[in-house]
Amino acid sequence: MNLFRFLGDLSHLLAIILLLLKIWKSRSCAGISGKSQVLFAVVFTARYLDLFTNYISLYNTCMKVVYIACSFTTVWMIYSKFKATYDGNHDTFRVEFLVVPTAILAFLVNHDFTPLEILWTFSIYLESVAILPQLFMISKTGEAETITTHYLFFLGLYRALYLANWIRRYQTENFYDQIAVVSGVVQTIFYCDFFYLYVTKVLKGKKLSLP
Amino acid sequence: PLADGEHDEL
Repeated sequence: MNLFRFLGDLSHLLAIILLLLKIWKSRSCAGISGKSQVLFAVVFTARYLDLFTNYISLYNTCMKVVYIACSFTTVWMIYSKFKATYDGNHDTFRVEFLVVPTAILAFLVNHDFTPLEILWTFSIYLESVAILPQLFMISKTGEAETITTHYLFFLGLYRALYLANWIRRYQTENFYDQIAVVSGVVQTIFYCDFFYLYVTKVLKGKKLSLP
Repeated sequence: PLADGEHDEL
């Protein structure tokens, strides 16, 4: 494992924990898209079914379990524990427009036509677009709390660091996974506009608000 | 280099 991959995983973990703590401490999930969080829970579940079939390393197993546990806890907080604070009126992205095409694509373009591999592929495709309901919600309300923008920054940074990891792996191991790389590029592109706003506004101490 | 259906990343 190279440094980029490790930093990417840490960034991902930080994002997930940041969101969890934000909701728990403020006892509110205002401004958070429950739909994006459900999609991420689906992504982790579909991808990490290999916990039951393949053992990679203790590190991989622990991270997978933590990601799944945190993700389901977040969904539970939004739709049950702090349901009253959930901003459902602004969370109106039609998720079927993401789930159906990515599911079809996973059946058509995959490494191997087996159930686990199709689910893995589906999770990769779905992850690349799963943040859209959240970004849509922000564009609709025109603003985001600063802590929410930190969450989005680290979540976006994670896949960008994975891009560096894949370049490194190609150089050193001649390894590349076309499905992951193309989806990772698409995923990172979705964050570019946000990265720009984050650097030009949030890092300068201003609140993220859209004109 | 990985076996079929094996993914070593998260």
